Amino acid sequence: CNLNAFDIISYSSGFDLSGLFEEK
Amino acid sequence: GCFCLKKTKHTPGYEEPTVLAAETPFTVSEVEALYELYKKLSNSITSDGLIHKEEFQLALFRNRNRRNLFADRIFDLFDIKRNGVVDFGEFVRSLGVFHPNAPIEDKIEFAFRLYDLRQTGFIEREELKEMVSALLHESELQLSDDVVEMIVDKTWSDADTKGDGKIDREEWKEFVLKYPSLLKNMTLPYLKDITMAFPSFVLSSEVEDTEI
Repeated sequence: CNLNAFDIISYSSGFDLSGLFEEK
Repeated sequence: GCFCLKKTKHTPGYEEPTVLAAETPFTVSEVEALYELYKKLSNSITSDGLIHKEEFQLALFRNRNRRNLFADRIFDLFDIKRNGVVDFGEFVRSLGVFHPNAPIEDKIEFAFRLYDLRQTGFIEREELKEMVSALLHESELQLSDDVVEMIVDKTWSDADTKGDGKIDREEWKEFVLKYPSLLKNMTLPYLKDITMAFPSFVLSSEVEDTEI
């Protein structure tokens, strides 16, 4: 199993700040 | 017609774009564009010109009640003064870390503080397991506890080079330099186009006023 635990964390939507820049 | 120029009223915690541009990777016009975005975010629920946690979550997820471990931690890290709200200066300084041109050391440090959930100065195995489990819980990835343990164990043996049961800043730096993809979330390409996304209407309207 080559999955890195921190790579899994980076899938989190909470870590994706691009939502801040989307038109609401 | 007669145009009366009103003195622009800024939000609480407003700082001059020239000052913020000098301290961050942003240019003055990028800081001005960020101010347009900031005003929008900080007035989305309460109109006090400060970003509250609910407004931050609303912006990230379009849902003010959705809780997320990382959104909580990121908000806390943006809230540099630890007073429960993010003002304009804090917003720009924190986003500066996510700029493509920000020093990698700043990104490494921010990520370390993000993962140091209990703020002990170390990333602990329990914290890593908690983060992975929380994320799996909210995603559609279904992994058994045994598999999660195996993944955490493998990462841990790779990262905890001193073998003392915790990851310190030095070990963290070595680890992310070995696996640079771990920092990909620390760079927001959007920040390079921020002036296109949020043109400063204030400046352009002042130019028109002068011409009139």
